[in-house]
Amino acid sequence: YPLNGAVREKDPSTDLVQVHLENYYDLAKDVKQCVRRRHSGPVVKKIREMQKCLGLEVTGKLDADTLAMIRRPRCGVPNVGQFT
Amino acid sequence: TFPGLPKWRKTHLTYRIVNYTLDLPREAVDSAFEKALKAWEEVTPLTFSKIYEGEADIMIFFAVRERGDFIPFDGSGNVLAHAYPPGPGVDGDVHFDDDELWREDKSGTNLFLVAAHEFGHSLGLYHLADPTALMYPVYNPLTDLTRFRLAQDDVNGIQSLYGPPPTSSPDGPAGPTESVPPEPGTPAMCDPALSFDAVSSLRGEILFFKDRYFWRRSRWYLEPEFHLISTFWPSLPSGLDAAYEVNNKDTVFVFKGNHFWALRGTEVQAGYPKDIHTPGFPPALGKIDAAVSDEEKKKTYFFVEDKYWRFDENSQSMERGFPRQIADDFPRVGPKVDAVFQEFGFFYFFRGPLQFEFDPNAKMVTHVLKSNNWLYC
Repeated sequence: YPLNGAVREKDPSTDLVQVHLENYYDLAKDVKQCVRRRHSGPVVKKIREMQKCLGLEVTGKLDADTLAMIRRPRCGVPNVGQFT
Repeated sequence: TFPGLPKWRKTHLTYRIVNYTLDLPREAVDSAFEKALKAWEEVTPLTFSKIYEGEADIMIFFAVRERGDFIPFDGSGNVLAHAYPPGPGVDGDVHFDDDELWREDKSGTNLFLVAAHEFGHSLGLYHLADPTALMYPVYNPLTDLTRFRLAQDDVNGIQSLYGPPPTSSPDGPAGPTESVPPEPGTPAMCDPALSFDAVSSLRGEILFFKDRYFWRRSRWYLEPEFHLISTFWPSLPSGLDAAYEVNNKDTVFVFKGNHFWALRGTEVQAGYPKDIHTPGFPPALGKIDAAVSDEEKKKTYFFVEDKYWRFDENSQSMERGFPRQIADDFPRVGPKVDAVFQEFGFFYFFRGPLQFEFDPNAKMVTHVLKSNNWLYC
């Protein structure tokens, strides 16, 4: 049982990641709760997709580099999935 | 590219700036957009013209938060802008988040960089994973605006949709030692109209600079080598103005705009670039056209427009009595020159597609040749 479990529950990065994956990587709304369970299949897949797209090391984990990149200003090109 | 590969079916596109940000003067906004479109224009057959009313192919808006396309902006930071792939209506349009602080430089969000990226979407490109590419999705405030150019991935992407610009020569440079494969936009070595940006010796070889490239003529090889400047000196800009070698220092100095660099072999020396005014040029001088060092007399000549200055390498100072008119002391080579270097005791001046062999002792032109004569053309 992690000692910092309570802190992790309040980790704001989960919301940030959820919104980011929804906005830019077509994360379906119905799996958004999975973001809190970080090792769930759809989320890991989306994180890997994002890391590949950003030229980062593809780990499927929310490492420091990935979180830092999510926080940087970017282009919000409309989600192309909606147009297909 | 976007799903379905949307692209424009015409090569002339219109754009309209529907409204302006208050962060910048209107002229600065116009200029940023013109420059951003030009970046794409240079590598494709596409051309752009601005219209002031009616529906343009690319409609440009500054807006905040929600404004009708159901993809609201988010205030300062994070999303800076977005754009739609080619097509009618909202497609092709570009929206800038006016909660950002738009700037001409990097003190805020640079409008040119973001616009160039978004226009890439308007033309049909999606995102690239190469962090050095313009179409990388994350804004890079460290991009050097003075050396901005599209990455090869950007060029490959847009040319896969529209092809190269019509002025590109299909003839790349030939030769077994060629190091850069011919690609659209590459200067052709034996083009009779070829001119050079700068020419310099380097450790017994001669370098002919043109745009992003240079030819390297060595006595050891029958064919000149052809390289990207960035392959040898990644931090140098393209489109150099001037270059010259000081043999006894084993250093080549190269000039672009109001900066110059010192190269020793493939190394750019520490402390460079320096301001070109350091050696004693007047503050108003904006760039050097050509330069050459006379090893025997320990003098370096700097050519600017129709004048030239002379620098004494011994005293490391600009000589009195300069600038002088090029036409007075180098008859027939001017009034302006693109490049110059010294070989066999002669100065070889380049002006457009012509080259003038000048005997400094007789003070006269002894031969007029094609500029690419040194490349065995």
